[in-house]
Amino acid sequence: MKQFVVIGLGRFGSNLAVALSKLGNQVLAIDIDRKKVEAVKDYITEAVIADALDMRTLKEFIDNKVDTVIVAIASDVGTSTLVVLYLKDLGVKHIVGKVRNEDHAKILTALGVNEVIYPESDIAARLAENLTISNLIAHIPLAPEYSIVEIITPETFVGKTLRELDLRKKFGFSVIGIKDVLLDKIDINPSPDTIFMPDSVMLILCKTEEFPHFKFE
Amino acid sequence: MKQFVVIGLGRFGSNLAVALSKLGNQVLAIDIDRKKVEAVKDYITEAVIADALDMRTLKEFIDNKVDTVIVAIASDVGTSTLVVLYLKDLGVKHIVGKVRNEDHAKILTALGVNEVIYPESDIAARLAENLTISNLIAHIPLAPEYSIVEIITPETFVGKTLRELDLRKKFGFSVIGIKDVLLDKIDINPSPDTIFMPDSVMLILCKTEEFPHFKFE
Ligand SMILES: Nc1ncnc2c1ncn2[C@@H]1O[C@H](COP(=O)(O)OP(=O)(O)OP(=O)(O)O)[C@@H](O)[C@H]1O
Ligand SMILES: Nc1ncnc2c1ncn2[C@@H]1O[C@H](COP(=O)(O)OP(=O)(O)OP(=O)(O)O)[C@@H](O)[C@H]1O
Repeated sequence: MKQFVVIGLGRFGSNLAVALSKLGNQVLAIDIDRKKVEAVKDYITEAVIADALDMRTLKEFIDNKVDTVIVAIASDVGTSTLVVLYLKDLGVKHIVGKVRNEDHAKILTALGVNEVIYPESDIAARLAENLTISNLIAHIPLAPEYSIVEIITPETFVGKTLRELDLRKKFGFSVIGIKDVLLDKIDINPSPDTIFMPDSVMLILCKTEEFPHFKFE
Repeated sequence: MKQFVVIGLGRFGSNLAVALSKLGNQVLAIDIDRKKVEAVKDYITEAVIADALDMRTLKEFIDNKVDTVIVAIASDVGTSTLVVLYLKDLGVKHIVGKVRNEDHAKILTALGVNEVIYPESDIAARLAENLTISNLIAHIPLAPEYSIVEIITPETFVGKTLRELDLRKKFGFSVIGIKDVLLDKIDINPSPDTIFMPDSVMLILCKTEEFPHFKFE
């Protein structure tokens, strides 16, 4: 079981504090706004009404048993930056900072945060991909070059076998799984004689730069 | 090439408009704030300073050639809800709405949006998982029951073969790939005699409820 401190209970901070708590961790949250603290205190270990810019507060609630402190105050770059500075002074070993834009990310990274989080940008990138590639269900980058992509089986594949479609040759990807959507089952490493059924989803491994361009006419 | 309209250029809306544009789509953005419009207009097809609550504005810029309208105004539930209502009246076929909490999501869903987006909650859930399971690199739910999980190869596996580790029996998962982090290469469907190297990452398929509990001592 790990110990976390979440500073800032905006939408991200509150969701994070509760999610960490549900996973069995010990979670302390700090926010200057009473209402935010009241809203979350029954779902986590402890919630404190305090100003994170007050060094004494930080010293009182953060010791070396804390695994990670997450600074979830993004709209005020000054506050976010100062809190990170104080946490570094306190010797906190792992700090995650939510940011409002790329410049804010550069500042926090320069100060030594271990990870920056920019939810609006990540989810915007994911949604943009899903809206653009309409049969795309999910895309997981595995390495800069490779991705696993979940794509709705094209109409033109239905009724044919993997062998006859010769996908590795035609498109350069390997089908590592076929999901039957109605039965919610996955056939992993399907045999080459597997026939594509309607209402199925392909899990493919491919080069990242190639999948937006697949044309399955 | 698809046509999108993004209403609201907050952090999410601006990131989305630019991301959609980079993927080759036609993107029109609407925001009531001149500065937000100025900041994004060089990166997308067109950006308009206007009040989205003005039905004439919506009629002028949205026709049936638009594939999807994304309402990216989350802090004001009233504005978000009214804009969605107007878009439904205009017959927009696909609407995505950004929300500030679960109640907001219920309202937009009741009004008929096709998808709700809650970036802070999604990313908080993902970060909570990554912080809790320290060797976790990525987690892709494939179906409610199954997931692909990228986990750093435990020290205790290094130097041993898949066959001798007998992972399917011991842990109930299949290793569908092994990534060599230094060479950035992936061995898909590794043979049972593959030896785990240091600095590698396992891609495993497992039951979703099981992976937070793997103990690789
Ligand atoms: N000095 C401070 N000490 C403690 N809490 C603070 C301080 N300044 C701001 N906060 C709190 O941090 C929280 C998040 O702040 P803010 O809204 O700036 O972040 P955000 O990243 O835009 O939020 P969201 O997660 O909703 O996108 C608020 O609840 C606010 O009360
Ligand atoms: N009636 C309106 N017409 C057009 N644009 C509007 C209207 N009301 C608000 N906006 C714009 O919507 C944008 C996003 O609004 P808001 O900050 O409420 O959303 P948010 O979801 O909290 O943002 P973020 O994406 O930064 O988290 C702002 O740039 C604002 O100017």
